[in-house]
Amino acid sequence: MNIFRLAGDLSHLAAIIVLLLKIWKTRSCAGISGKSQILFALVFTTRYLDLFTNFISPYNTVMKMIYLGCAYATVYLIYMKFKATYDGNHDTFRAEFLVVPVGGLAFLVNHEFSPLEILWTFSIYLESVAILPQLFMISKTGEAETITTHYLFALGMYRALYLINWIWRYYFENFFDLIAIVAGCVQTILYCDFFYLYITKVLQGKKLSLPA
Amino acid sequence: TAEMPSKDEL
Repeated sequence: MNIFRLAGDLSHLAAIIVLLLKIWKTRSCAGISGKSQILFALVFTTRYLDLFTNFISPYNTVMKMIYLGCAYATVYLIYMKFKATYDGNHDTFRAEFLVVPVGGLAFLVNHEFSPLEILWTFSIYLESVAILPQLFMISKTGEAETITTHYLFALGMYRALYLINWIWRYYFENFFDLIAIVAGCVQTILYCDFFYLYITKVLQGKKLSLPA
Repeated sequence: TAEMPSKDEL
């Protein structure tokens, strides 16, 4: 565990909690892509199956359970409790266009051809693109609430910090995982455009809105 | 440098 990895995990946790609190406090999930949240729940579910097979550390187990619990709570709030506020008309990204190719790729490119390993690989690939329905929704409506942009920023920071963590681990622990690194780079690149808008608009106190 | 799965990461 290094400082970048810890900061990345905490940034991820902050993102998840900011989103949950936003929905809970405003009693509304307007502007939030339910599809992205379902994809994230699927990511955590397929990745953390090792909770049942091997123990790594109390930190590892507790964080996995929190991520899983929060992901399902978020999906529940969007599709059940505050369903009336869900903006389904704008959440039109075809999630199967992500899940199917990513599933195929996980079968073809993995560390080991075993069910758990393929599911883990699937989760890594899926996570890298799971935010696309949310970004698509923002580009479609042309705007995002400020709190939603904080959520996205924390989520993007988590990935960027993990990249630094991998560079660290490569130099100091001789450790690298090519699948995670390539997927992590793709995921971070997807946020670059958003980072630019966040820094030039939201941090200047303006609402994030895109030119028509 | 050995490549190995990063299962300790979240």
